[in-house]
Amino acid sequence: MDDDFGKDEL
Amino acid sequence: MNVFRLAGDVSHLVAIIILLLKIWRSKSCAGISGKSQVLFALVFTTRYLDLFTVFISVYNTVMKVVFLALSYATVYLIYMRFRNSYNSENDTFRVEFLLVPVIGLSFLENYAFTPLEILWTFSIFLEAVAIMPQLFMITKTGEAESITTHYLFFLGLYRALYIANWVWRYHTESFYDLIAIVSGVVQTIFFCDFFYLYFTRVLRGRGKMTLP
Repeated sequence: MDDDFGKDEL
Repeated sequence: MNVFRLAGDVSHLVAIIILLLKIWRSKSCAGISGKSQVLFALVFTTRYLDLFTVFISVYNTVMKVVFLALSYATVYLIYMRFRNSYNSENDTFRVEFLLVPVIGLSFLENYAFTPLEILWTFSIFLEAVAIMPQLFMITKTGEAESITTHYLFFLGLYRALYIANWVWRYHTESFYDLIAIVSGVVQTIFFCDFFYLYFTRVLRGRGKMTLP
């Protein structure tokens, strides 16, 4: 999974 | 970032602070499941390992560090500082029944078979069920202090707002994260029964939530 695919959520 | 996501994060933060302040002020963790709090600390630890690998935003980093610090502080208060008040005899949920399936599932169903991704998936699945020891404890004793129910309300509200956030993101960005969504919906369902009791009993002005 790319880092810009959802990992900004906590 | 959208308003649902921000409100969800704030609810999550409020929930954790309510619990910490309750324990700190009353110098007691009676009625609180230490097991659930250890599981949440484990959730944050395994999910936020990316603090060391990627930088997303100042907000993201600060919130992650705060969640980690507060969850470890809560565990410290329960098991060290105020351990005399800990009701271990009622905190009897068998955590291995959660951990074994969750570990198994995170190896089977993940976005990439790498240590960080598997740990991230593990944290998502574990968070979905981490509140079960606490809900089990309330069911066992048949009651919960109102402040404990406020904690659970904000924790459940956080999950519900995250679902709204995903609906919003799906429509505006065509974004969806299936692992997070399925786990998040499962987690929110666990709170439905509690929400019902919260609105029908606690908010009617009684000191405690007692189960029928």
